[in-house]
Amino acid sequence: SLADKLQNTLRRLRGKGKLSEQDVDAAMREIRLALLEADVNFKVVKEFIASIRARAVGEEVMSSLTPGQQVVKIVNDELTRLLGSENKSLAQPAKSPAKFMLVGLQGSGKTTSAAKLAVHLRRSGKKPLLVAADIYRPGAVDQLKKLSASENLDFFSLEQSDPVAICKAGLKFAAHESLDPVIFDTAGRLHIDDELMSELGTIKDQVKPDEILMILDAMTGQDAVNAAVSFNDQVGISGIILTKLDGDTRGGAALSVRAVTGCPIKFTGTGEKVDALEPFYPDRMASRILG
Amino acid sequence: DLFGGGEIDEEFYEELEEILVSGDVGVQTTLKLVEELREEIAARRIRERSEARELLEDILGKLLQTAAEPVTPEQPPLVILLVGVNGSGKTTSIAKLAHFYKQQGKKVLLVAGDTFRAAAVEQLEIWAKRAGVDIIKQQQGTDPAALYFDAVNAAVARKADVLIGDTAGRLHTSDNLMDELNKIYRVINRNLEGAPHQVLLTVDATTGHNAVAQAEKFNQTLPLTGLILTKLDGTARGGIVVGIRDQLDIPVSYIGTGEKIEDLAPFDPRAFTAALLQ
Ligand SMILES: Nc1nc2c(ncn2[C@@H]2O[C@H](COP(=O)(O)OP(=O)(O)OP(=O)(O)O)[C@@H](O)[C@H]2O)c(=O)[nH]1
Ligand SMILES: Nc1nc2c(ncn2[C@@H]2O[C@H](COP(=O)(O)OP(=O)(O)OP(=O)(O)O)[C@@H](O)[C@H]2O)c(=O)[nH]1
Ligand SMILES: [Mg+2]
Ligand SMILES: [Mg+2]
Repeated sequence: SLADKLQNTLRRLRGKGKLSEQDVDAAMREIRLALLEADVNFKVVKEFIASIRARAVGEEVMSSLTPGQQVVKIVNDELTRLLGSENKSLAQPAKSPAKFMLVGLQGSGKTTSAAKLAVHLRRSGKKPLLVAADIYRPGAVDQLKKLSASENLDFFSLEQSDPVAICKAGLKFAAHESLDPVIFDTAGRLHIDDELMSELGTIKDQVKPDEILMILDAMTGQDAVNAAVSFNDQVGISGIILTKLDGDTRGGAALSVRAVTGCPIKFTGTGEKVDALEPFYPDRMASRILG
Repeated sequence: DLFGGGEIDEEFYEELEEILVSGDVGVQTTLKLVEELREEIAARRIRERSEARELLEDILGKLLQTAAEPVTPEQPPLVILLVGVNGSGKTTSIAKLAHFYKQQGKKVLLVAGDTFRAAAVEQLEIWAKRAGVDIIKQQQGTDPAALYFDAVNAAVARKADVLIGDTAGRLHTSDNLMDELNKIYRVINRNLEGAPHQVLLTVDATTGHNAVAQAEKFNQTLPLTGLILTKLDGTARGGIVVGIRDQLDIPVSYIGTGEKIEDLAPFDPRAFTAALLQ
């Protein structure tokens, strides 16, 4: 474990009285490797190491009997602090219906998360509407329709092939039927696909969502930052749902995206069933990343 | 460009590490590759960065070189099974493979083996229609092993050249689902000698270190013959396949380069290496 490796590195250094730059480098290297193996973005790792360097080998550590564990505690605390956020609940706008738009790369879990979100919100007394705005992927509308049917959720789609028109019509339908919130499921897309990113911008202009949630697969590696920054710059993200955390991925993408975009992680996906949506716990995520 | 010019110093190795790590080659594999490069550079007394590039491309090229011709049985049908974690691109890749074989004039039969997820069968049905191939399916909730028993018989009876089967997405950490996959494999194998002749694991190019754990666990469940590295049309470089080849000796058979039926290509180690080192 990281604690063991640091213990070994630092035990040799204790009783030396004063640490040399090289000694500190050795400890920082262990932390760096652990974070990179957890898929934290390499630039984020650099900045993180620089920010904890002084504290991680300060007096409290070197006077400890278990300096390795002390360092891990400092790293864990700092990760927890970075991952956390005040703003982790969903927007509750004054005007009804609330509008939540789900976006992200292909296969990240948007359609499933849309249904999960609807079930979650219904439990707190809401009457959500699911809008199927993915007209590209074969069977996408059918997938959301089936999920809605099996959970008795209100569902809207159009025999139309324009996602913008579908979203606008869905919003009208919700207002008419007093459904709130409206959850828009969009097609998976690459952040470098100008046409599809522009489509998201158009939906945003027409619908004015209260939340634009990026659905991010927890097993994403170094590319997480590229995608998140691009989505945030082009469309604007108000929050993240981190999916497939029921696996054994360390999930460093969570730290990367939070550090670079500042977006709060609002929920986690922990399975394929519609009830597998949980709040995001920064402290649990921090220990998971550290392995 | 790291290899543009100049001498080989510590800064060179640090920058090279960053290029490899940022491409998801993974920490341990990166350290190993850089160490190997250092040794070669010393042994050959290389001074110029441009020469180091050739050396590294050689090392990677050798490691990634395409395996021998993929298995094709003496008697049809060739049976191909696609497996992989949720959302990695199995169903879409099957559509692409169907198109690929159909273009060669083969008689292709698909198996809608994901009997779990909402509208999974419908998704593959639409693709089958677009590719102009037949599909074997049952309703949602059917036992996939039983479905495959029938599908293999059907493929033989209908004299199909290629049978390509879908499976439900699953995480390698789910023992139940991995047992189910093992059962599907054994049912196919018992029903047709030598089948499945190809077992392809889809790996999303955006995946980090977890892809190695995925490949390892899936490979313990049924023998993988190759990977399909999907979504390489994004900005991710898919470097994790280097680690998978290095640690598990599983080659990349194909790459996915988009969402259309033609967006499949055989793996080209040289093109991949060039893109990785950008
Ligand atoms: N194990 C697990 N599987 C999940 C989770 N969330 C989604 N999935 C699965 O991941 C796969 C992809 O989910 P989708 O909801 O279709 O993903 P998507 O983002 O809508 O995909 P596209 O619309 O094609 O971009 C499906 O097999 C889901 O059941 C999760 O939290 N855990
Ligand atoms: N850009 C891009 N998208 C791809 C590629 N391959 C698949 N996709 C997309 O990724 C998403 C998921 O693909 P699927 O084929 O449904 O993945 P799957 O593994 O069958 O998913 P589950 O059955 O839910 O586990 C879809 O939106 C596909 O269009 C690719 O090579 N490039
Ligand atoms: Mg979807
Ligand atoms: Mg599928």
